[in-house]
Amino acid sequence: AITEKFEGVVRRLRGKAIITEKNVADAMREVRMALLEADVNYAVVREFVKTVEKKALGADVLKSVSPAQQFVKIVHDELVELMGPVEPGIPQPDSPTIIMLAGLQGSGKTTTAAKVASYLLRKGRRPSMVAADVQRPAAVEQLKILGGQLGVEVFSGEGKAPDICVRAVERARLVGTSDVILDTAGRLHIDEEMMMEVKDIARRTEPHQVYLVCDAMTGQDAVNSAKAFDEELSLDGVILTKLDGDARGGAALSVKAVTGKPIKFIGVGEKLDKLEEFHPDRMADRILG
Amino acid sequence: FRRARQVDAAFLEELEEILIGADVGVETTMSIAEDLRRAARDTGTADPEELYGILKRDVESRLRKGESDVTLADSSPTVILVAGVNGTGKTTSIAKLAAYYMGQGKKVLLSASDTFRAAATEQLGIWADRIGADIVRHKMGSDPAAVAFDACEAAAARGVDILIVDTAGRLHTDSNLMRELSKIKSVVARKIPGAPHEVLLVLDATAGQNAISQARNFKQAIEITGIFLAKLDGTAKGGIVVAICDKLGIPVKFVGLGEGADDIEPFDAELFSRALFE
Ligand SMILES: Nc1nc2c(ncn2[C@@H]2O[C@H](COP(=O)(O)OP(=O)(O)OP(=O)(O)O)[C@@H](O)[C@H]2O)c(=O)[nH]1
Ligand SMILES: Nc1nc2c(ncn2[C@@H]2O[C@H](COP(=O)(O)OP(=O)(O)OP(=O)(O)O)[C@@H](O)[C@H]2O)c(=O)[nH]1
Ligand SMILES: [Mg+2]
Ligand SMILES: [Mg+2]
Repeated sequence: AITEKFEGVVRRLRGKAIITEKNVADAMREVRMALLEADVNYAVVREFVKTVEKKALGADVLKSVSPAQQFVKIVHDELVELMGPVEPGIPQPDSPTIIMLAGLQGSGKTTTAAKVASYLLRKGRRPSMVAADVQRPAAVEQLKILGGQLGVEVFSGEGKAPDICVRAVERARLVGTSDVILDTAGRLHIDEEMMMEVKDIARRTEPHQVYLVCDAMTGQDAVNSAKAFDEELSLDGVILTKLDGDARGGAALSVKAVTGKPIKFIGVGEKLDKLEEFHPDRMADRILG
Repeated sequence: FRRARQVDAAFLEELEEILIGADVGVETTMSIAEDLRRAARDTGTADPEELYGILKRDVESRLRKGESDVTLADSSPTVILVAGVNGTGKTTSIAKLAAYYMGQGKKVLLSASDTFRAAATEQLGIWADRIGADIVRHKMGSDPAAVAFDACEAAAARGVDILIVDTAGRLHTDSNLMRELSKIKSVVARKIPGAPHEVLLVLDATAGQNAISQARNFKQAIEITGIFLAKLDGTAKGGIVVAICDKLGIPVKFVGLGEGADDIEPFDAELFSRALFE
């Protein structure tokens, strides 16, 4: 863990009144390694290390705290500041509130759509879901089964995804659904046709919230897809999935750094109640290992 | 990058950015850099093409540990067990493998042994219909090992050449699910001598360092014989397989290049190594 690595480097700080350039450089090298091993993007790490180095230099070594601990605190606090702040919950300015999920193949969108529905049910809302993935075999069936488990209506239909979504929203207004969750097909950010489709869905349904669903084990590529989805859809937030594993989750920092959009929730299991609100301090601990 | 004349600090920094950016990871990147530094010093070369060649061959040699072909069993059926964490592309990769072998005139049977996830067997069923492969399915919630057992019996009875077993996505850190997976493997092993002949771990090309942990845990549980690297048609380079093959000796056997049944290629270490630097 990073504290142990710091202990070695910073043992030499004992008895010193301030943190000097040389011992900061050594400590920053350890931080850089830890962040890269945690899958934080290369360029994001470079910027982060520069920022933290400035904060550490000239910082007084507190008498009551070991220099190693203070170093970790500076790094930890900077991580928390970068990944926060968090506005808990899903804003609901209107009825129905339209929530759209998008992201790469297999990131967890369909499961997350049902988890969001479950979350809203627990808040006393009456959500419905839209099976707008018309290309993956049995995708509609998958969402219908999940909807059945929750007692939540799943709208599906014939034709293209944007048309299905438009019809679903119209129906939601008629029946008084409080929230409409659009589950879209997984797609590559470099697939022009698919990016046009998801943009079309957003243009025609005007979602109040657009969330990127991103797999926590994603490596250096996280910034590429996040940036592209943000540029095309103007995201309102990010949901990081599969955090019940042992992925350090550096993608969280990368995605936040490159889009500036808040991480709203994390997926911590396959069951539909496994959606938690995002806590930057817990994520910082996890990334630092 | 290809214009570098010497292995100096600037060159190494650029190399590091390329390799780490490709998810090769810090440890393996430093090892490759060290190899290059030593080779440059020993040969005294200043030719950029030669340096680039040394580099590419170094990466390639790390990828060539282990057997990168799938050896079909002497007696039918050859059994291929497919596993991996959630959403990496197992079910779709199985459809691709089935189509690949059917294209070689082989008779293929699929075992829909993901009895947990919503619409998992329906998904594989649709693929089976599309490509004309045979399939054994039970209903959702049934014992996955029982499905595999029945599929083994059907494979023998129907004179199938290749049996491919789909399993539910599972986190390598979930000991109950990993135990379930080894049980599926034992059942297949007891039913068909020599089975499973191949155990493929499907990895998502966008995965970072966690894929090493996945490979390690799955290897311990069910002895992975090869990797199917899916979603390589994205912008991720999948460089994590360099670290995995180097450290754990598990070779990549196939890559997935899209969502269709023919979006599969046998792994080519030279092509992959070259693509890392492009
Ligand atoms: N362990 C764990 N598994 C998850 C989590 N979220 C989703 N999954 C699993 O990940 C796999 C993929 O989930 P899906 O919901 O089908 O992913 P998707 O993004 O809709 O996939 P596509 O529609 O094909 O792009 C499934 O096996 C899910 O059960 C999570 O938070 N933890
Ligand atoms: N672009 C691209 N997408 C792929 C590739 N392989 C699989 N996919 C997509 O990834 C998503 C997940 O694929 P699945 O085959 O359902 O993955 P899985 O590992 O079986 O998922 P679980 O059973 O839920 O763990 C689907 O949308 C597939 O179409 C690939 O090589 N390229
Ligand atoms: Mg889906
Ligand atoms: Mg599957």
